Amino acid sequence: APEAHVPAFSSASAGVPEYFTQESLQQRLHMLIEGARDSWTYAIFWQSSVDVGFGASILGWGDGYYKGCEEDKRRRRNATSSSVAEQEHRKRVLRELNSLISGSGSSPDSAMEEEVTDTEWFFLVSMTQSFVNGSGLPGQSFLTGAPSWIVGKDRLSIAPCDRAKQAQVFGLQSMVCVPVESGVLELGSTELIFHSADMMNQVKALFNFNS
Amino acid sequence: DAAVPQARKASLARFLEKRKERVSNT
Repeated sequence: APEAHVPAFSSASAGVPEYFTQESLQQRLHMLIEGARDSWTYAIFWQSSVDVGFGASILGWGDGYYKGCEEDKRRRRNATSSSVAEQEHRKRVLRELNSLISGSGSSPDSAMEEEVTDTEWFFLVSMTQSFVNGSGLPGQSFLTGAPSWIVGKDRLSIAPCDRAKQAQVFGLQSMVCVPVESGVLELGSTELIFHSADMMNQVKALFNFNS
Repeated sequence: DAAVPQARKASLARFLEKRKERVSNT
């Protein structure tokens, strides 16, 4: 996505209360995933903002928590998730991102040479994505105020959303979008996880900033 | 570097750190 359309996290622009910091957002995502009965692979908070220039409503990266899955371990051991060229590309990107974070003078890290799994890659790529005016599954949920809970690769593949289609290609089998104040909470899993009222309540409890 | 919004930079740093732990535990 073009850089200009991906807003930086800003409590002021999104109407999120000042006390709702990046740190507390991360804690809530962590609690949601680690406290869940089911094995969710990741959670992402898509944050809403308005592009003043274009008057467009945008959902952009707010924060995310990646837990991983059993597939990560299996694929890393067998290194079979993608072609050699694709793996080289992913590792190169990861090394560059690591240099960006740690500094170009940092010593080489052996973890950067390990297989970058499909779900890790899907999560990383998510950081560059945004949804304008109700586009995509997160955008639709935000616009309509209705959660969406999609289970099964076949259903993800026919969802009217490129992100959902991409998710199933990368091994995800469940994807959930729940509209919350100031954005959308997305959950993804490589397992088949069916609708749970408990999980919906947990999302609402953790991401209702008024409470 | 400056063009990368702070939120994503923080998320990325956390992801890379956690990934090192996951890889070493595999």
